Amino acid sequence: RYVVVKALEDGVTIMGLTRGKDTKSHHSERLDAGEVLVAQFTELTAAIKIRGHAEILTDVGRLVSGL
Amino acid sequence: RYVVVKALEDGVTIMGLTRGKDTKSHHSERLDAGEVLVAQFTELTAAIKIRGHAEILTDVGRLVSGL
Amino acid sequence: RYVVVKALEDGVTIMGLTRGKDTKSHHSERLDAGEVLVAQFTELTAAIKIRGHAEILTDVGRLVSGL
Amino acid sequence: RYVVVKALEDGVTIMGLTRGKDTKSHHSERLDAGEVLVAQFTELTAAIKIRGHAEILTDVGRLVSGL
Amino acid sequence: RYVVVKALEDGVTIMGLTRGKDTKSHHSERLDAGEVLVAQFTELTAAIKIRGHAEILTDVGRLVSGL
Amino acid sequence: RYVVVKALEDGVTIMGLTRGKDTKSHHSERLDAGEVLVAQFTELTAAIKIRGHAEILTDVGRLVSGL
Amino acid sequence: RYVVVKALEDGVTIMGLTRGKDTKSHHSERLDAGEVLVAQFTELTAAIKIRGHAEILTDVGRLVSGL
Amino acid sequence: RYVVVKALEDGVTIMGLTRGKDTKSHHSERLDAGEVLVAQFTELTAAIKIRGHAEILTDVGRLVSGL
Amino acid sequence: RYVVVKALEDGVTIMGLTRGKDTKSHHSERLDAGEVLVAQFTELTAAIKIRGHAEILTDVGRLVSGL
Amino acid sequence: RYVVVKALEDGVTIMGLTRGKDTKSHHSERLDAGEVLVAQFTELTAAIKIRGHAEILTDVGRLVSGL
Amino acid sequence: RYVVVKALEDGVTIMGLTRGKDTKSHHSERLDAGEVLVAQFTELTAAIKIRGHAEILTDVGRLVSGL
Ligand SMILES: N[C@@H](Cc1c[nH]c2ccccc12)C(=O)O
Ligand SMILES: N[C@@H](Cc1c[nH]c2ccccc12)C(=O)O
Ligand SMILES: N[C@@H](Cc1c[nH]c2ccccc12)C(=O)O
Ligand SMILES: N[C@@H](Cc1c[nH]c2ccccc12)C(=O)O
Ligand SMILES: N[C@@H](Cc1c[nH]c2ccccc12)C(=O)O
Ligand SMILES: N[C@@H](Cc1c[nH]c2ccccc12)C(=O)O
Ligand SMILES: N[C@@H](Cc1c[nH]c2ccccc12)C(=O)O
Ligand SMILES: N[C@@H](Cc1c[nH]c2ccccc12)C(=O)O
Ligand SMILES: N[C@@H](Cc1c[nH]c2ccccc12)C(=O)O
Ligand SMILES: N[C@@H](Cc1c[nH]c2ccccc12)C(=O)O
Ligand SMILES: N[C@@H](Cc1c[nH]c2ccccc12)C(=O)O
Repeated sequence: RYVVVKALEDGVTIMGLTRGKDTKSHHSERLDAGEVLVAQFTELTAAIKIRGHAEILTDVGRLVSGL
Repeated sequence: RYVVVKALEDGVTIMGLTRGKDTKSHHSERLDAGEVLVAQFTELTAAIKIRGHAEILTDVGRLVSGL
Repeated sequence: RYVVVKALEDGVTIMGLTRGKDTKSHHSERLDAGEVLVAQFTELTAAIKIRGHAEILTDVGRLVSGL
Repeated sequence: RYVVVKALEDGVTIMGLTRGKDTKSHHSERLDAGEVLVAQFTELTAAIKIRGHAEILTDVGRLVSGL
Repeated sequence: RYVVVKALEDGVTIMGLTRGKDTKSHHSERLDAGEVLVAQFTELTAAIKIRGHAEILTDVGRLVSGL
Repeated sequence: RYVVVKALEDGVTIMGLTRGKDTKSHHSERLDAGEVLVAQFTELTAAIKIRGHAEILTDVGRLVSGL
Repeated sequence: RYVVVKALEDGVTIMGLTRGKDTKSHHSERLDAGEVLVAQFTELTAAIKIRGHAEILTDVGRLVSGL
Repeated sequence: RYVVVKALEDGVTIMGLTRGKDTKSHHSERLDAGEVLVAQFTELTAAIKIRGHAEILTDVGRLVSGL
Repeated sequence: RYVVVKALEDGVTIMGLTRGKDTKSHHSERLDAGEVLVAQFTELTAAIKIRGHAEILTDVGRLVSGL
Repeated sequence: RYVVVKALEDGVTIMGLTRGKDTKSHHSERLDAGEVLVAQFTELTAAIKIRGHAEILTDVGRLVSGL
Repeated sequence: RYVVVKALEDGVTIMGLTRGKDTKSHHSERLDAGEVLVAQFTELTAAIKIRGHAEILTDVGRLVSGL
């Protein structure tokens, strides 16, 4: 299962949060306006946090992050 | 399976509650207005509690938390 | 599989009832107005009881508990 | 798989009937008006009997018990 | 997989018929008017026979038994 | 997987035919008008034959047997 | 997976053809007008041939055999 | 998975082609007008060829062979 | 999973291309006008090439090959 | 899972790109106008690149490549 | 599961990001205008980043990257 994120501005960040006893960011991917990331949930990534103005597509719906 | 939470105000909290004999919060993720968290159910997380004004998307429907 | 509960008043309680020979409450989560709990069925939890005025979303439909 | 029962009066009873050679009630959960029980089928519970006036939601349809 | 039976009169009977070389009734559950039974197919139960006036919900459709 | 049969007259018969090298009837269930049988396919039963006037519900459609 | 056959005349035949290196009829079931056979594919039966005037329901559609 | 073939003329042929390094016909079933064959894909049969005027139903659509 | 090919002219060819390090044609089936081939993907066949004027039905849509 | 490609001009190329540490083309299939290739993803092929004017059908939608 | 990318300009890049403790690009595929890449998620590729003006089709929706 994955989510799709399209940056609607520069400097959107997509953080992968770790699976297991700790919940910390193991990676932060930066997207500039128009760039798209398609990111899976994995053995390592159990939560995904998005900051910035972006269009987000998921199995449970579509939404826009940021202000 | 995951849920999607978009904060509609600052200081929204998403708590992961433990799986097994205990039910306690193992992590509390803070979101500020516009930030989005996509969070799975895992070996560790068997329930998720959301406080604050947020849009929540799940397999069984969409709703808005807070007042 | 999980259920989603949004408290429509203070002091809504969501009890997890044990799986197996006994049926007793192993945990009671309190929600205040506007708070949301997304709770799975687990090795421990085979039934969930909700008291108080709340919106409940499940795979088999949506309903409102309480009076 | 589970069923959802919302009591529409006080004293609704939901009995779990045993799986296997015997069919007897291993537990009877009482619900008062407005209370909701979400109950799974389990290793122990192979049939569920509902007495009293209640709204029942299942995978195969919705119905109202009692008179 | 299960079927849902709501008695529309007193004395509705739901018989579980055995799986395997024999086909005999291992249990007969009586329902009075308004009572509901949600009954699974199991290791023991390979056929279910309903006598009396009842509403029956299944995966393959809904029907009314009796006259 | 199962089929649902509702007798529309007395003396409807539902025969279970054996799985394997032989195809013979291992059981014949009689239904009188209004009675319902919900019958699975099993290790023993690989075909089901219905005689008499009955309403039959299956995964692949509904039909009426008899004349 | 199964097919449903309802005879629309007397003497409809449903032949089970063998699975494996040979393709021969291992059984021929006769149906008279109005009788219904619900027949699975099995370890033994890899093809089913229908002669005579009959209504046939399958996962891939409904049709009428015969003239 | 299976296909359904109804002959619309006499002498329709349904050939099973072998699975594996060779592709040759292991069986050719003849159907006369109105006869129906419901034929699975099997360990032996990896392709099915139909000659003659026939109605063919499959998971991916319905078509008519022949001229 | 299979594809269905109906030749709309004589001499349509359906080539099975090998699975694995090589990609070569292991078999070429010729169809004349009106003939139908229902061909699976297999341990041997990982791609299928169609030349000539034909109607092709697949899980992902229907199309016509040739000119 | 497979994709369907129909060449709309001569000299359309479909390249299979390798699975694993390297991403290189292991095979390039040429299609002339009207020819169709139905190509699976396999142990060897983890990405497919199409050059030229072609109609492409996939599980996630239909599109036209080339100019 | 795969995504489909059609370049709407020259020099579109599709980067495969590694699965596991590191998140780095293991391959960058360049597409010129009109070219299409159908790319799976694999043991190696857990996220896919797209730069440039392209049409992207996925299970969770269709979107256009770039400006
Ligand atoms: N480390 C946590 C990450 C997580 C997933 N879902 C969550 C919901 C809330 C808080 C944390 C989480 C886990 O493995 O479960
Ligand atoms: N520790 C509990 C968490 C939980 C899941 N669902 C619940 C419903 C009610 C109360 C607690 C829970 C469990 O593993 O089951
Ligand atoms: N301990 C019971 C809990 C339960 C599940 N479903 C029920 C229905 C009715 C009564 C009790 C139950 C069990 O494991 O089965
Ligand atoms: N003990 C029975 C309970 C049961 C399930 N479905 C039924 C239908 C009818 C009567 C009894 C039952 C069993 O395990 O099968
Ligand atoms: N003992 C039978 C019960 C049964 C199931 N389906 C049937 C249909 C017809 C007659 C009997 C049956 C069996 O295990 O198969
Ligand atoms: N004994 C047969 C019963 C059967 C199933 N489907 C059939 C179709 C036709 C004739 C017989 C059958 C078998 O196991 O396969
Ligand atoms: N014996 C053949 C029966 C069969 C199944 N599907 C067919 C299609 C055509 C001809 C024969 C068959 C087999 O096991 O495969
Ligand atoms: N013997 C071939 C049969 C076949 C299946 N699909 C095909 C497509 C084209 C040509 C031959 C085939 C195989 O096992 O794969
Ligand atoms: N031998 C190749 C056949 C193939 C399948 N899909 C393809 C796409 C493009 C080129 C070749 C192929 C393989 O096993 O993968
Ligand atoms: N060798 C790569 C091929 C690949 C699949 N999906 C991709 C997306 C982008 C770049 C390369 C790829 C792999 O196995 O994963
Ligand atoms: N290496 C990361 C790649 C990744 C997948 N999903 C992500 C979401 C955010 C950041 C990184 C990722 C992983 O295996 O999980």
